[in-house]
Amino acid sequence: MRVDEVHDEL
Amino acid sequence: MNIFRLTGDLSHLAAIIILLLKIWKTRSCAGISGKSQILFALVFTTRYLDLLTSFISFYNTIMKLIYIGCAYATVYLIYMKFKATYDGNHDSFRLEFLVVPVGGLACLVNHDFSFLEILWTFSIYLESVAILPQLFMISKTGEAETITTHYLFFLGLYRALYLFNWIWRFYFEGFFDMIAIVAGVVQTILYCDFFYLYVTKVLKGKKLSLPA
Repeated sequence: MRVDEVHDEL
Repeated sequence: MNIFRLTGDLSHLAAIIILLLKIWKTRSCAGISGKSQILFALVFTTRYLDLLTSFISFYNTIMKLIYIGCAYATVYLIYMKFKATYDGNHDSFRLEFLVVPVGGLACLVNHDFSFLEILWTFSIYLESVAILPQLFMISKTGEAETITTHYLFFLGLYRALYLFNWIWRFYFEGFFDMIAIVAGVVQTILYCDFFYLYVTKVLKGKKLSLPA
């Protein structure tokens, strides 16, 4: 779970 | 990037292209739920707003643009260009029954209460159920054209491959995104019944028709 990262999946 | 994710993305792309080509070649969108296609256009739009805020990779940007472009092209073909062939009477699923609860859930269960993050969460939840109008339509008419079943197969396969991608990423990168995983599992489960029919009927050369 990550909040500040980008969503790298499509 | 791992093999499951790449093949998942390509499977997703194949599904989208198959549908577009089917409509274009037959000059007809009979049997296709325009409502599901509206939902997918909404899914891509709300998820890929990060195109404007962050650059991830060339691959990522191109694929997002293709997905969005194809989604709107499909909606255009159904509701404008080949409107006369659109089977609106059988496409009677009420979109608000999906969009409203999903919007509420996205506001309640998310990683971060920010505008873009809530829209991303909304798109993830919405994608998991966006195929329901299409499946509902097939259950109403009791049959589907074979090419439509290929489309559904690749669309389901894409999410199933993403499940393997997440298992891979958990083991090798220690990464997991609970929201995406739970929604992805739900989405894949919705296709299980269809997968069964696809393997037992369509792959044996029969048309997909449901018992009366």
